[in-house]
Amino acid sequence: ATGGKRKNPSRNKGRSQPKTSQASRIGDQNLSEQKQACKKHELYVSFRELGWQDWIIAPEGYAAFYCDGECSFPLNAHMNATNHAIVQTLVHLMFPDNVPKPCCAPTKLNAISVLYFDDSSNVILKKYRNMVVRSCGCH
Amino acid sequence: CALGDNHVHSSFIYRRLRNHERREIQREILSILGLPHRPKPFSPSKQASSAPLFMLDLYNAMTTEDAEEDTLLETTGKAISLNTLGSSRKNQHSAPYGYSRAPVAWTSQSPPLATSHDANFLNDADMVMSFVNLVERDRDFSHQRRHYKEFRFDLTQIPEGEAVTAAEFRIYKDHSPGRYENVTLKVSIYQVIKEYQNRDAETFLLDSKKIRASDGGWLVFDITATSNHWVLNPQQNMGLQLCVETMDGRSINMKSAGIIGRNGPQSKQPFLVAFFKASEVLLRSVR
Repeated sequence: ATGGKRKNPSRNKGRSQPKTSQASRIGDQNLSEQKQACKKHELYVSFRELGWQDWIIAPEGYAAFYCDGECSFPLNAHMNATNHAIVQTLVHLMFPDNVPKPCCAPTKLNAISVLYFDDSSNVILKKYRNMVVRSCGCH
Repeated sequence: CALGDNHVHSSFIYRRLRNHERREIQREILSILGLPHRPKPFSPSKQASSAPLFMLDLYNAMTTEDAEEDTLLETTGKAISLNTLGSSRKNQHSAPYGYSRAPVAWTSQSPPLATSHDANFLNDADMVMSFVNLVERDRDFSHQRRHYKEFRFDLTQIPEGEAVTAAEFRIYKDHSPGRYENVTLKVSIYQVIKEYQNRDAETFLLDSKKIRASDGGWLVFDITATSNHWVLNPQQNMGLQLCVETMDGRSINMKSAGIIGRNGPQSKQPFLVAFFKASEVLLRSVR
């Protein structure tokens, strides 16, 4: 669902700009920080909309969530960044063309349970561990 | 919660999907659920019961436990055990798919879910399955003039990599008024070892319970070892036999003993429930 957003050209402008002085770059990055800090976004998977009511008893769907956003310098507390991400950011500042920034990824995952009929009408209650994002951070 | 619910129910299908897109999404999510295809059970109203309402109870307990664990972990960093199951009953999840649940009838009569014994299995379980009772032949008299019920469950449907940690056979007994009012009965469950054409099957006693005939409620028999044996040797699964006797060994007709069989209300039909623990990390098949 976020596909369109990822392709918008203004977002790439930072990268294709000719090299500028350090100060203007920091200004740039402030701008990128305003753009979208790394955070958890909502994606609700609806079993009902998939037409699965005849075999899934519960739930009607689940909030799947996903992580998206920038991990740019400076990484501050609200980004829930790992120590490794800070090192990754510093090295990226030194070799921007070779070393990528840290990426926005899940830091904690939750389990969900699904109750459904199988082909023989037995009932299965299954717990899917590490299934749903609980929090995101920069890695 | 209601507000949260509305907020959460944003539709993820923003526009009418083309058929192949919908199929792709379904296939992707089925593979997340670890299912090769979408099951096509025959309609619930026609099927023999596999105790969906009991399983819904377990589902509620499991999801409430997860939610409480999350909030508690966030606030104190400590995990809790399922002993708080009792409290979990208050947050009953409504049955969304047309299961008319009479909460009073079922929950007050439902199997003793909140025993710590069950709670431990549920805590550890990655999966719980309740099985459809495939066959039930009431033989009023066997060759040795014994009343008994037969039950058979197909345990070959268990997904690979799952090991049985516990299995129970549950059957409901109504209080039986009349001539057995003050009698103590012994209800026994046997595993059928070998069947013969013209004489009683060879059986092995698994468990038995002494109850007053005037009592009513769920009887729970532990058949973990037998279930594991059937999973490993499906060809030796010849089902179970249940019989009721007085203390002096006289066999009693099921109906007069108040045992509810396949023809009882769906919420009281006998079923087998098994708890599983994944014995290996299941990886999604690479496509």
